[in-house]
Amino acid sequence: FEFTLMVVGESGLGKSTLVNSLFLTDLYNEREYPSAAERIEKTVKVSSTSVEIEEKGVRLRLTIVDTPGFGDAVNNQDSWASIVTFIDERFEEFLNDELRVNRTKTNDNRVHCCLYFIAPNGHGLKPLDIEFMKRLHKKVNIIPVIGKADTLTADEIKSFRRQILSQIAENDISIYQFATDSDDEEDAIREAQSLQASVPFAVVGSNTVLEIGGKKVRGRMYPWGIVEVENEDHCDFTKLRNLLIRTHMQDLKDNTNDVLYESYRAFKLTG
Amino acid sequence: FEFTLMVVGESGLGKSTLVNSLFLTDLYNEREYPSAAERIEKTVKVSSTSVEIEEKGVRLRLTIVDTPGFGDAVNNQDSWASIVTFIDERFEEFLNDELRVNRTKTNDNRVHCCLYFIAPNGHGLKPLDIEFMKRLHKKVNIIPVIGKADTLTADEIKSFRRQILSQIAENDISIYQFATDSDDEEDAIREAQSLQASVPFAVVGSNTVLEIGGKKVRGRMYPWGIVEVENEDHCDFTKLRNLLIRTHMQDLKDNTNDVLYESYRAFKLTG
Ligand SMILES: Nc1nc2c(ncn2[C@@H]2O[C@H](COP(=O)(O)OP(=O)(O)O)[C@@H](O)[C@H]2O)c(=O)[nH]1
Ligand SMILES: Nc1nc2c(ncn2[C@@H]2O[C@H](COP(=O)(O)OP(=O)(O)O)[C@@H](O)[C@H]2O)c(=O)[nH]1
Repeated sequence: FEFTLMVVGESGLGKSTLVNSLFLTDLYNEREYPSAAERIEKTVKVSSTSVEIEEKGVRLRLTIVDTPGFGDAVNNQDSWASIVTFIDERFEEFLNDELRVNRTKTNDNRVHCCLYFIAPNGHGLKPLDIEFMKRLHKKVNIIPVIGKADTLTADEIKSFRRQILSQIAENDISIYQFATDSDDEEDAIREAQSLQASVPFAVVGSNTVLEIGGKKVRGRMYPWGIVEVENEDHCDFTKLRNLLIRTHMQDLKDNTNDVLYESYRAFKLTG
Repeated sequence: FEFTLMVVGESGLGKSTLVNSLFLTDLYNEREYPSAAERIEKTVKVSSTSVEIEEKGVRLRLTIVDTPGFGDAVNNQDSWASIVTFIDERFEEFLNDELRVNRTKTNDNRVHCCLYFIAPNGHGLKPLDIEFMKRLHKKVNIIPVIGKADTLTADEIKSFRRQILSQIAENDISIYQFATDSDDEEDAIREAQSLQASVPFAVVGSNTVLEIGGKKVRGRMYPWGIVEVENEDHCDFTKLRNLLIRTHMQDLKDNTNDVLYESYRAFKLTG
């Protein structure tokens, strides 16, 4: 099993912490954080790291594509360019493999999903968020998430979500849908609706494991209380984790192959 | 008594909420928030609103200078320009009054203090923060604050503060200092040291008054606890409020007049 997940958003939105929490890895343990001086260079590097993880006895080769520098410069015009290039290169590589005379089983290194991190500012999407999603929604499955959602109260999350979804609709952005077939079981339909209602997912991540009442809990300790990452009343971390690892990984890959890659392929072959 | 306070920072950092909390006004109640489309226009408007407030029997004409649009565009190059122009115009206006033959008591409309809001991203100052402060530290008293500090744990606030202060030093930025004279009383010296140690001030604001155990408390209610704005174990709101309104308002005005305006004046008169 292989799966490529891209993570995009300005720095400090908790992306690396969330990835570590999602896959219980320390993928970003040795990560060097670019200084402000380096960030002034206005380059968005796209880097990928692969790790083997085991989930319920299934071995998964997970590749995380990181995009440090996105949204961090004073001038972020075209900060999406290197990201679009990266995704297209992976499509191109797959297309070239497909077109070979002696086709061997190819690795699927295409980007299957992009978690786009929105800052919890409470006012809606920024111009850069809209620009990015407009340019990438036809190339990769975008799942928008609200980073550091413990900045928002329950009411603020509700209204922020509503604002974001209406801006997404206004701008004709197609984000990944949790679709169901009419012949799906009632459970599956209800689950898909519950997932759809939680978009964008309000996530909290943590590299710290606290001990609360004898139990080990991944969370953030504040003077006024403890946020529990896996507590569904506190945030949507568990929902996101389940959909990525358990329920929707295959659909994300299928949609990438059958829809997103297909339109790239058609465009390339008709020149 | 008159005092002009400028507030700068990208949108969603809790600036208007903090101003309302600091002065118990609803200065921003009818405020219209610019849509993403308007923000794409990349203009930073500088607008000022005056309000009469009474603090401990003293009437104060408080002017808040707002800078909507700062840091919000995709390209924020020169987003500081209109702000520098505004401050210079106020200096120019004061200088022209001073130079008149028949001088009458002039209003002091110069900008006495600038609260610069830093996003609580945990990684340090952004390039835009550094650019802004470098261009404004010789024109206005800058007091950096960390907005929405309830996003950070106590440990994160400590290390974030250290990072920010070292970046400020590296870039030769002069922020407002809480100075004391050697002949000050011990209390005043200790208070100044305590204030200096809290820079940048980690603030939380709220437009909501909650009732906790029969007491009315300004705060934010989360599923995991309540942040109390005026609780000094929760944030530095009270420290900031006291220094602005009680202890350092006169010094901020004096420094503006004796140092910042003076260098503008000298520069202008020597041509
Ligand atoms: N409030 C809050 N802080 C977080 C969360 N996740 C990470 N952080 C903190 O935010 C800072 C930046 O996190 P990081 O994962 O490096 O962000 P990145 O730059 O987007 O990869 C660190 O101090 C983290 O401890 C979260 O869910 N909520
Ligand atoms: N977590 C947190 N949220 C805040 C704080 N102050 C304001 N907010 C929320 O952040 C959002 C934006 O606040 P606002 O004051 O309009 O920000 P501004 O755009 O900087 O003026 C609103 O939903 C506020 O309720 C704070 O101290 N902490």
